[in-house]
Amino acid sequence: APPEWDWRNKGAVTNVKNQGMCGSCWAFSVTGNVEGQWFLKQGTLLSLSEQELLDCDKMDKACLGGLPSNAYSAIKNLGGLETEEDYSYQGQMQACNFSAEKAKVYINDSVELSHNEQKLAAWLAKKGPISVAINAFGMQFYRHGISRPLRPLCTPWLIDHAVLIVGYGNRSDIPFWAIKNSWGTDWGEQGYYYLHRGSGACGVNTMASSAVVE
Amino acid sequence: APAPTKPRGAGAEAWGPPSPALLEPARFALEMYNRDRAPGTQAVLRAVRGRVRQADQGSLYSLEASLEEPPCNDPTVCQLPVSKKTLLCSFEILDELGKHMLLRRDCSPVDTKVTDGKNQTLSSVISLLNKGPLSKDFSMQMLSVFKNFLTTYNRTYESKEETQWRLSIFINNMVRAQKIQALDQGTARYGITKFSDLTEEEFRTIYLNPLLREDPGKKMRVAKPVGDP
Repeated sequence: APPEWDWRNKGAVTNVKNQGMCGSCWAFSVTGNVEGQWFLKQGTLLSLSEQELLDCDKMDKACLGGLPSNAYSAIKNLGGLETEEDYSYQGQMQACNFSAEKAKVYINDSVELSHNEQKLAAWLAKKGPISVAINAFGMQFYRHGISRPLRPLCTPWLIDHAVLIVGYGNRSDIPFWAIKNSWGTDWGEQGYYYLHRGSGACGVNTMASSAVVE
Repeated sequence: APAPTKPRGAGAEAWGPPSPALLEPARFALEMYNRDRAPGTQAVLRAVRGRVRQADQGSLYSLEASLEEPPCNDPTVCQLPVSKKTLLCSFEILDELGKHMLLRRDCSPVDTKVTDGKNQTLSSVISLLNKGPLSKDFSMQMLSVFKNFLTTYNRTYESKEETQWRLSIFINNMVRAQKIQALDQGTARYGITKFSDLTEEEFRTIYLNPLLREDPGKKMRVAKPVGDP
């Protein structure tokens, strides 16, 4: 892996979004990944619809939570994702209003990624932003800097939040993952969370995945 | 609320009769503690001690109280069939022109076993996060910090009681953030965020995703590792 990488500088990442009072992080994590994959294959960055997943992905539970692996299947089975503009976010489940004619993006498959953070970094630099799930310990009060909670407090088996890794690097020799969150720009570092890289902090390496666009 | 002079809590055995001046703030603290609880599920006050200090905004009461929770008999609600539980609580209450405001509330069971803190076990660290003394000055400072929070995040609440409740959550959260800060091994800073007036339970329920830990989900094929660029 290169020593540092940031897909934000390369136009592969849309603006930070806000899930509101709804446990829909899984949808934002997945659309962020698909936005990146589509950009890398097609050269166009489109902001994609989370609301379509809340309404139409019947394997998941909208604001009560969901799984990226189910969401990839739903996108594939539905026939694609509409854009944010065409199917805008409401922050609560509504009747499915997906229209195949309006779908702008499709995926062919989804893959599970390595638990090795060095390999994850290499994959990210070559293939694009990665959907991950983490233990959100401390994030209620996070303001800035690189978070590295004590392991007993942020155990990898209590995963409860899905986010998107968009880059990595080092700050004063401390390695970090740059993580796009979905709690608006008035949280964290303009909506981003920086988590220690290389120690399996908060289970960041346990549920890494990506859509495949061919 | 009954206030017998003989406390049952192990840590409160030496307590004497409560000063009459403490009874009113103690009743207020108990009322706040039992807020939103149905009759029959409310804790009762067993003993109280404390002191009062005159502050700019009024009188500041620092109370230590022994509360007794009723036994839980409803199997659809109780996690375990438990007997009566005694709690030791510390409250800080501001009395401003006869109006009470709960600034701080910390309660823990009297039989809590605290580890020696040398081993970094989950229980010892959680204990550290949830307990610890607060100075009175800290609570007073928090009052003005809370007012700034309300302005910054444009918060309004439905009633004075709700505002008081949110203030006590906010203060507890600030203590919690300080302790998370102290235990962080990176460079992160923790403090006031737009979620600072939510209990941990509210935050988890509203913003997080419990399915991630409960359901393994659909098995995906494993990606091929990338080659050397």
